[in-house]
Amino acid sequence: MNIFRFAGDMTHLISVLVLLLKIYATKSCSGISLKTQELYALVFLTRYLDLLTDFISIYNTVMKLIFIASSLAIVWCMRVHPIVRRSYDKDLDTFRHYFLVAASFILALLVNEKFGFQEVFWAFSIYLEAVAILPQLVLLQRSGNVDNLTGHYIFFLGAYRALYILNWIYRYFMETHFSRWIACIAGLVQTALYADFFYYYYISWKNKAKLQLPA
Amino acid sequence: LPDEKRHDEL
Repeated sequence: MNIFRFAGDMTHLISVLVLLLKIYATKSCSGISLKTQELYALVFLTRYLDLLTDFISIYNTVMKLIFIASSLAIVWCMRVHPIVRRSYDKDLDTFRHYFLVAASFILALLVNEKFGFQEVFWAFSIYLEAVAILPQLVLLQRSGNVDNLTGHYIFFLGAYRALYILNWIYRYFMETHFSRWIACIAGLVQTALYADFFYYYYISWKNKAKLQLPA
Repeated sequence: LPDEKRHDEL
């Protein structure tokens, strides 16, 4: 484990905690895309299939359980919690995310490290995570103004995979036969999708103004 | 799986 990877995991954990804080503190999920949250739950459930079969470390297992539990808890809150679910922007969150699932699965069948059950689902989770933020970014542009916590949530979510890219570069030079081309290319695409958000987030931070995305 | 092939990341 290198510092980039650890920083990436902590940033990812912070993003989840910020979202849980937003939902818990404001009892509202306005501005949050349920579709993106459902895609993340699917990403973790399909990526961590090796949770029971392949023990890496306590840290690895604990973090996997945290990500699975938190993503399911957020989906539950937005779908079932009597107060939170009322603030869901149902008519703004209209991205056809099933296409993202289908495309990722087809790509995973074609491009994977090994044509096996776990490997295909692992590749599927990598591809799906790369595009899972799209419904959220579309909702953001439609809903215009963004509350602070939601802005921070998306910022940390985008930053974590950027740190993972540094981790892959580091491992590529430090470890002999390290290759994670699938994760690395998907990670680059994933981070690139946040490019314009990062720009507007920086502008709002520099001008001490509210985060505004152009409609 | 041999070590380098395992998915040791999150």
